[in-house]
Amino acid sequence: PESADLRALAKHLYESYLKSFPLTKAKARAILSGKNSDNAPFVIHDMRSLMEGEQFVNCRQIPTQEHRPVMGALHPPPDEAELRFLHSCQFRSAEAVSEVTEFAKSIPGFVNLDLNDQVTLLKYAMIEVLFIMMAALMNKDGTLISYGQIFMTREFLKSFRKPFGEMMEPKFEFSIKFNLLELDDSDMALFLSVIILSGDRPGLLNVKPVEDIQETLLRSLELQLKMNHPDSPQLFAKVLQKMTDLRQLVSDHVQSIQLLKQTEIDMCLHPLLQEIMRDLY
Amino acid sequence: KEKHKILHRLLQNSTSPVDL
Repeated sequence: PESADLRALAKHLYESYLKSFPLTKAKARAILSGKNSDNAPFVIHDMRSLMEGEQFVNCRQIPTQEHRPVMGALHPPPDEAELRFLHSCQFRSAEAVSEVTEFAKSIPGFVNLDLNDQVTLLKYAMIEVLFIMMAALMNKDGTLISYGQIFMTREFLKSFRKPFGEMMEPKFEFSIKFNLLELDDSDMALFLSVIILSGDRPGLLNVKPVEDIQETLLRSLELQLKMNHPDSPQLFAKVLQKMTDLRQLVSDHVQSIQLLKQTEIDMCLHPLLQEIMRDLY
Repeated sequence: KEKHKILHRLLQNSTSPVDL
């Protein structure tokens, strides 16, 4: 009877994951593998294609080739296009924060926790969760953006002016390794829940109820991985190990953002992202 | 609470989209 409950929990979280997130890993992998030739993404690989495609960044539906306006003389200088792109990344990240929040609210027991603890859990888990979800959109050559409608190459991201060009490389390296575990969306739903319900986040008022929920989630994840990946007996342990690498990745990222604030005076961080990053590590 | 105004709002709102 206990395993039936754990299976029901996995199913519930998978369903709310599908409701909360517009682009699943399954869809992203289909686009990246080119299986779905009808919706091949628009590729941004240089300044010219960025300027051509930037008006569609964060569009949920980009116009077909014949309806796309031709690149004209009115385009901004490349530097501004780059900055505008970075701003739209921030906007999409803020939107993703609200999607993750909706997902967190669907984890049984989460909304019954002290509201301040809900904030703490989300604040500390948020960037970890976003990086895990970003891995689903990446391969060694680049990443999908704009709900899978644009593919931006890794080389082009690397060519961004300092320090932006260096910021994505560690995420690619992490993603390539993480993707080797071959988790699917139903595994991810549980893994993200486990990350969110971490009892060791600084400043939690009531640790025990958080740990109790996480304990159940962990048992559900272990069972899920056993059933879904019978050929990888060590997968549960490997997935848990990724949580350590993830914390390092996030703390490096936050540090780069702090440095950015000193060097890029014009760069203003979205207020929601500011809330999350303030006093984080 | 003041420090995390938007997060509080997101948590307390229903599923309706929040103005970001």
